[in-house]
Amino acid sequence: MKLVIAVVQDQDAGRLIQVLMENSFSVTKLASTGGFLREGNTTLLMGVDEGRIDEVIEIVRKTCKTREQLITPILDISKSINTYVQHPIEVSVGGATIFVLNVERFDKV
Amino acid sequence: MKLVIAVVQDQDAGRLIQVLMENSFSVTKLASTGGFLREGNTTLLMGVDEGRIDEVIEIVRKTCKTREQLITPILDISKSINTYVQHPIEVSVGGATIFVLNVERFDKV
Amino acid sequence: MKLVIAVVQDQDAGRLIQVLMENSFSVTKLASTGGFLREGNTTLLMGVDEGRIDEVIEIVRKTCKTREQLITPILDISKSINTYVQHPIEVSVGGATIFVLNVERFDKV
Ligand SMILES: Nc1ncnc2c1ncn2[C@@H]1O[C@@H]2COP(=O)(O)O[C@H]3[C@@H](O)[C@H](n4cnc5c(N)ncnc54)O[C@@H]3COP(=O)(O)O[C@H]2[C@H]1O
Ligand SMILES: Nc1ncnc2c1ncn2[C@@H]1O[C@@H]2COP(=O)(O)O[C@H]3[C@@H](O)[C@H](n4cnc5c(N)ncnc54)O[C@@H]3COP(=O)(O)O[C@H]2[C@H]1O
Ligand SMILES: Nc1ncnc2c1ncn2[C@@H]1O[C@@H]2COP(=O)(O)O[C@H]3[C@@H](O)[C@H](n4cnc5c(N)ncnc54)O[C@@H]3COP(=O)(O)O[C@H]2[C@H]1O
Repeated sequence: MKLVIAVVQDQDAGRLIQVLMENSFSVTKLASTGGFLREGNTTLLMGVDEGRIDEVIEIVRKTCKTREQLITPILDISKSINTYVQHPIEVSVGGATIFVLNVERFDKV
Repeated sequence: MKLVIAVVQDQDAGRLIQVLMENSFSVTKLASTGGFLREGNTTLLMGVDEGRIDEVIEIVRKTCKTREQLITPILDISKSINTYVQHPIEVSVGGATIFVLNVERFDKV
Repeated sequence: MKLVIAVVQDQDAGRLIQVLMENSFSVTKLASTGGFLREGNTTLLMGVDEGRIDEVIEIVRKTCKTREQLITPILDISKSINTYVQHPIEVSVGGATIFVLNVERFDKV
């Protein structure tokens, strides 16, 4: 048993959970926030049999999309007193960030 | 030190935390959602000394109850055009799903 | 790659995330609750390269403060029928509780 932790965009979470259910995976969903964009995203916890790790990562890869976000950096007056025009910058937010951890013991009680 | 992650039903979480506190365990609670029933549940994070793993799992086992839930499957028109009567099905939701992970380093700062 | 899980006080979380961003760390934030004080706190998930573990723990140590909390224990009538005066007790809440876990596989899709 491995614990797969996937951070995905909110827009993909519903569809991803549906596909995971149809493929007999079990999932627990946590509401989360990205540190950089400070926007809501979704963290999924999945206990997955060792032999199905590639399969679950492939489902995440196919279901989750990369998106571009335009952000206007918070103006730090002290550093840029000369320029008041803040150009928005484009940040690419990936489909998913996935961690696979080893589970020493798995119990259902 | 091990990290015990336990997904439990909301109805058992309050009582379980109380018993864990009385037994000098430390717990951090996260609100979560089940992937299948889409209902709220609770995910507990517990850093536990290796020698007390059996004890904490026993407390979870005794405090958390299995319950039956009746759900009416979402009607997928394309698959069941002939039958409009959706029979509710019974889903058994276990007391707790428990993952024990190894902690390489534990710090309190 | 290691997964660093840090439980910090809400008052320190905003500043901590800012410093982590400035030092090119990535962070996912989860709202959480302490089991003992039943108060809101913050759980951070950080995938960190093995060579930067000391650096991230040092940033957490410098940014998060220990605070004293006065709590009035919930009166358990059956145990203390003779004394109605409940003296508040002082509980020290640490800067941060940090778990470092090994990541077997890390993917960005
Ligand atoms: N310190 C920094 N400086 C400059 N740019 C930065 C940055 N931190 C993040 N970014 C950029 O901003 C995007 C959104 O990051 P955010 O932290 O809001 O939301 C993140 C975060 O919640 C999570 N995440 C990504 N890598 C992580 C890691 N190593 N540990 C924990 N969470 C991670 O996945 C979400 C999407 O990440 P993704 O890498 O696709 O996309 C990131 C990345 O392109
Ligand atoms: N391997 C795992 N990884 C991560 N989280 C896990 C997990 N196994 C269980 N959980 C968590 O524990 C809750 C209760 O699971 P349990 O297996 O007792 O009870 C489950 C199970 O009897 C059934 N079920 C779950 N997934 C299913 C699926 N793909 N197909 C059919 N039945 C499913 O529905 C009940 C409620 O599931 P729900 O998803 O709402 O809520 C789940 C989920 O949040
Ligand atoms: N091993 C572990 N596993 C998972 N999460 C952990 C943990 N150790 C600490 N935490 C998390 O960090 C918060 C602060 O813990 P700290 O030990 O600094 O400060 C603690 C500690 O001084 C005390 N405390 C905690 N549990 C206790 C217990 N069972 N009996 C007596 N005092 C307790 O109350 C303060 C606040 O605790 P609270 O539970 O509200 O909030 C805790 C909890 O959310």
